[in-house]
Amino acid sequence: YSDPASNLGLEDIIRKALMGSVDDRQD
Amino acid sequence: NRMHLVCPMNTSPFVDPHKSGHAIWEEFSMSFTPAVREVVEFAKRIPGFRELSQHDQISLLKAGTFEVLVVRFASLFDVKERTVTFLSGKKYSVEMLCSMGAGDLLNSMLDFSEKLRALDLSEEEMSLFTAVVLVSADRSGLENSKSVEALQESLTRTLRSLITQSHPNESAIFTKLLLKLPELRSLNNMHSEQLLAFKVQP
Repeated sequence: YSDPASNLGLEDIIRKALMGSVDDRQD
Repeated sequence: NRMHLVCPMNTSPFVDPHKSGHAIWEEFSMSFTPAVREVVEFAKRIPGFRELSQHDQISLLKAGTFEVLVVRFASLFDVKERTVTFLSGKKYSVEMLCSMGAGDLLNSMLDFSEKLRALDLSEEEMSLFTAVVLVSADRSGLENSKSVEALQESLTRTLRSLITQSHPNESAIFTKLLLKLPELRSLNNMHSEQLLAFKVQP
């Protein structure tokens, strides 16, 4: 996690919002 | 073991010391996720943004979301009252937040917010400026920066034209807005440093 955006989980949120998915992560 | 999370995208700066780092992070993430989704929805509505490659759309959003949020949430920072409103709607004094560890970044954001609001932009101007902030060809990791640059130039031209029409006697406003871009970049860098300092171990 050296990248701040990855550290925040931002890419995951952005990717899902761009694809139009409303599913939450299932950890 | 930090006891405070001084970010207005959180519901409160206070952190429950009994919660695990992971739980604190999950709660914070749930708090700021709707705002990030709004930035993505905003980006989708920028004419030409969806024509960029998916990789570049993600790269621009990853790099620029913080800056877009700073512009959109400038009203949370009240310089006169010296308060910051968190997402819960509760206000906290700058002095209190500084005592919790918020320092240069908070003061720089207050300063930025005050100067941006002093420009008294219309909703349309603010929206177009935000698009210019997001579509920056010099973000790292872009695979087709030429396409991003072309879109950036087109948005910047439209912004200049809009500002010139709305403020015919204040030609300096457009220049002032362009000078806000490096200021936002600097705030973004300061914020990233704080984030790295706060990373949660899995």
